[in-house]
Amino acid sequence: DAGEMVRQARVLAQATSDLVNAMRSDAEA
Amino acid sequence: MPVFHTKTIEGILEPVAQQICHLVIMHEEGEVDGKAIPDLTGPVAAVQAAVSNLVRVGKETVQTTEDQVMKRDMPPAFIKVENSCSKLVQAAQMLKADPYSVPARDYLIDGSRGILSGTSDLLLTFDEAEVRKVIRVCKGILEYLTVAEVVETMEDLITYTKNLGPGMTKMSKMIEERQQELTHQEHRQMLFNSLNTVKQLLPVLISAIKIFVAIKSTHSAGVDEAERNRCFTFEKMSAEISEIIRVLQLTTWDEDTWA
Repeated sequence: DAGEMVRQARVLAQATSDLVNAMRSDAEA
Repeated sequence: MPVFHTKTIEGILEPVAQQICHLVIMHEEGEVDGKAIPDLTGPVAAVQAAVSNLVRVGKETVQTTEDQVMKRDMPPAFIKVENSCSKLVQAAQMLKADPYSVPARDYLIDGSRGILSGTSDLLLTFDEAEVRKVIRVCKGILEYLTVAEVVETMEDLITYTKNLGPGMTKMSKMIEERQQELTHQEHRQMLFNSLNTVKQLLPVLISAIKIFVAIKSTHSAGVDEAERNRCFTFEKMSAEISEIIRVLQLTTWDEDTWA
């Protein structure tokens, strides 16, 4: 299913983004 | 020059790529030195779950696809994403023990970069398989265009037109969708121009075949000229479709190298 791959990649990108944000926000704070 | 090849991939990866880039800069400029990084177990667990789902779906895709290139190219991307995730898990554990751990921070950055790179590889591999589908349809049309040479009766022409029409419609739809997806403006324009030319030439080809059949069946003069005209139109269409196949396979890097 073409769409499922893209959906899961989107979820992973968002989770990674959340992780990076967690790292950055504390560093910036 | 666009970093990501398609809008879909760009939409997924651009935001997180920017964030990682900024984080790396902060890290390299020492802005995070001496600062404690709190427990990241939660966010890392979320990444771990997402990696697991993506790899599962990816493996299902590899098992069901008939595309041998995808079967070969996708597994290394799974490994890259999984290894990067392991780094993140390890980093989170290290930070729990020592929130100031510099190696843990390096692991976090390397892991994040690896996730980004591995996901990009996965998406590109998948995208290239989608392109191969479009190319297969284009090649089918190229093959069927050659049948124009053996159409010698009106009945043949009717059959030929009935068969060619739906194929051309499908090809056009796939190319138009692909064209919209590309982030590279020149490639989009090239696809648009070539497809436009093919669309314009289709009725010209049918007309040329019709004239050839009419002259041939009435044994009138001018058969050779009609045949040359038909061949000329056929060759122009074939050339444009071949150009479409070429452009479909271009990537940004090709363009840079060419430039």
